Amino acid sequence: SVRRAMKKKERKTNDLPQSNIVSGKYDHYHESEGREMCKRHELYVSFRDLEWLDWVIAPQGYAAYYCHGECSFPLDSCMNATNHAILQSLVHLMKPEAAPKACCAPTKLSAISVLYYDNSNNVILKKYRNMVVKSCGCH
Amino acid sequence: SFLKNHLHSSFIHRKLSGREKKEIQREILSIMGLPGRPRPHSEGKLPSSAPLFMLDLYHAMASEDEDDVSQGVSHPVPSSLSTQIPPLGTVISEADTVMSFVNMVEQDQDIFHQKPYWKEFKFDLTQLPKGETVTAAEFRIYKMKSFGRSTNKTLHISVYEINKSHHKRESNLFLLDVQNIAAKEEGWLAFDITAASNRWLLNPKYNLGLRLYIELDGGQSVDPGLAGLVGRRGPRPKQPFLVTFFRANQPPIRAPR
Repeated sequence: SVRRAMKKKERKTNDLPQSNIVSGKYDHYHESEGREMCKRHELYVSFRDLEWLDWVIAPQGYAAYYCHGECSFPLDSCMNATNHAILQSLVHLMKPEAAPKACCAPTKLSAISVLYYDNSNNVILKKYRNMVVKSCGCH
Repeated sequence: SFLKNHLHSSFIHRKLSGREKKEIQREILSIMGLPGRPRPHSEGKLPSSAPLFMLDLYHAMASEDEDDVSQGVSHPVPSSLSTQIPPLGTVISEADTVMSFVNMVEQDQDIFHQKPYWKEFKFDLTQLPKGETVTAAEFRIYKMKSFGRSTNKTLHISVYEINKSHHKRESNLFLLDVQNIAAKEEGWLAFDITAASNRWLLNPKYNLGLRLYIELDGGQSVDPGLAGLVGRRGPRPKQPFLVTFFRANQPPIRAPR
């Protein structure tokens, strides 16, 4: 019954962009205990600040997202959790020494393209696949 | 101003210390697979290779990165990039690296020499990404309206790979691509030179460059300058260049930190 309830909640919330997600009941439960739930964090890397704009043409910087937080049972309604993560969280709850907590990791990744000059003034456009974290979840 | 507008209020933005800056620089260069930061020559000292064309490609690729999270999907190619090579949209979508090369050498046999007239170009393809194969390569040259008596005629523009050059006799040539275009037309011409670039990758010493001829319907040779082709001495945004599309053989392996 827990899994069914969670599936329902997942279906409701998974399509929302991260910033639009409103904290659920369980989120408050975790926050009140002083723990941070698994979510996407943002860190802007500026090529201007790195003094690289003489060779990097575009972009001027990028949002280097990363996943951080805990995957504690019950897994929060707003995150993508695999069936295995749900099961692992339950086992961890019962036998903490036997199984570690599920891991907070990227669930969707996208590419980033960088345009830059090389030493010979040739221009290079390089695509780095699976570089930008689009969403995080428990695995 | 971007940060002040609170578009991304959660971004961490503070002044980095010298050590932090160096660490971040090293980390990013390692991800990019570069041994150190490139040091391009400042503008004016050396011609740079088609940054505007590459910027258009960047925007096409970047919008694709935004739209498609999982798989590469073909998107419409911006009008400035549309060329005679049919599958360019797919080529862009599937490319891991695109490089535009500076034209290093330009030789002419023009109206001051004997016929037939020609123009030669050479590109240094030794600085290539490791572990990637060429999927397409184009030689791009800008054509303005033709001058002289051939303005109402059709021009047949042929691009050859120079296979072997001889001191006193004609070089051995291999035909790569032909375009037929009205002399009054103006715009970028793109020639498919994928076959030659693959040969040059395998054997860089065989890279002797490209030669371009222009003929009228009757086979009469036309001087490329009079036909309106822009060379190395033309305006910077219209200088000829070579663009090569690469695809990685394997996903890059990163050492764990």
